[in-house]
Amino acid sequence: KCLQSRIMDYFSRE
Amino acid sequence: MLELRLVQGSLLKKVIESLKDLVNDANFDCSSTGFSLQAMDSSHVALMSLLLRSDGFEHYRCDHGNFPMGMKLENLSKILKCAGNDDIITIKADGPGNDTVTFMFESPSQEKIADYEMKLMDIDSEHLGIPEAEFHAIVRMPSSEFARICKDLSSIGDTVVISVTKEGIKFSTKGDIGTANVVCRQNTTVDKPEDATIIEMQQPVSLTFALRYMNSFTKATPLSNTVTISLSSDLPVVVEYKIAEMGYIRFYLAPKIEE
Repeated sequence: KCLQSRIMDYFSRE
Repeated sequence: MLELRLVQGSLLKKVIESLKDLVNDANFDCSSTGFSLQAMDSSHVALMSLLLRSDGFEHYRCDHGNFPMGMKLENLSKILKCAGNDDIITIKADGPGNDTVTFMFESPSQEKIADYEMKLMDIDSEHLGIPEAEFHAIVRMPSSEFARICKDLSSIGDTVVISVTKEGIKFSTKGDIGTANVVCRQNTTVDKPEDATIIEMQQPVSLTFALRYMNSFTKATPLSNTVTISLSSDLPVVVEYKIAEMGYIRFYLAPKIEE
């Protein structure tokens, strides 16, 4: 089963 | 005072058409570097980054340092549809504190000049830092070919596995009716450089993505004959369309991961 990751899992807030 | 004159106004029309399905509203930033935007879709799965460099404009004046202009893209799209494809577009705003932006459309012969004023919005947007990444594979291919593959595969399945090996780049999907695999091999022996498929691979990589987003990204196909797909395991894919002499639009898409 595949789960959708989110952009925030990779890039952090500036 | 902000005044940006873009001779090839159709570029701005195409940029907004490629963004509006994924982004509802966004802050456009104007600085000495250029006119830019960073925005995420409402699910925070995809991130879009646009840069139109200042030197690509015939006239570029932006006196107020970094000046964000919040716009609803659906409204911006409505206004830009009123510009002809050959029109010169000038964007004008008085600066921070003013809540409108004016778009002026001039026909190439200067016979018709129109201006549309649009209300700006306050948008609380998060700006993400995008680190420089070493990619495991970078593939450049014709943008129309990539669009065709995404469209074809989405009639079979909802997700695409993109794998790069020394054989080429493979797009695979499966659905209720069956499976599909499309392999594009490196091909540099073409008459026109934009028809080439060029694969730079440091190591094989394979990632799974939602096809719905990939299909939305391909709305940017009219901006460029080629698309660059940059992949690293455990990083979002970057799908980049260069905007002639001016900059780029980059789409970042978070991969699907095994539970």
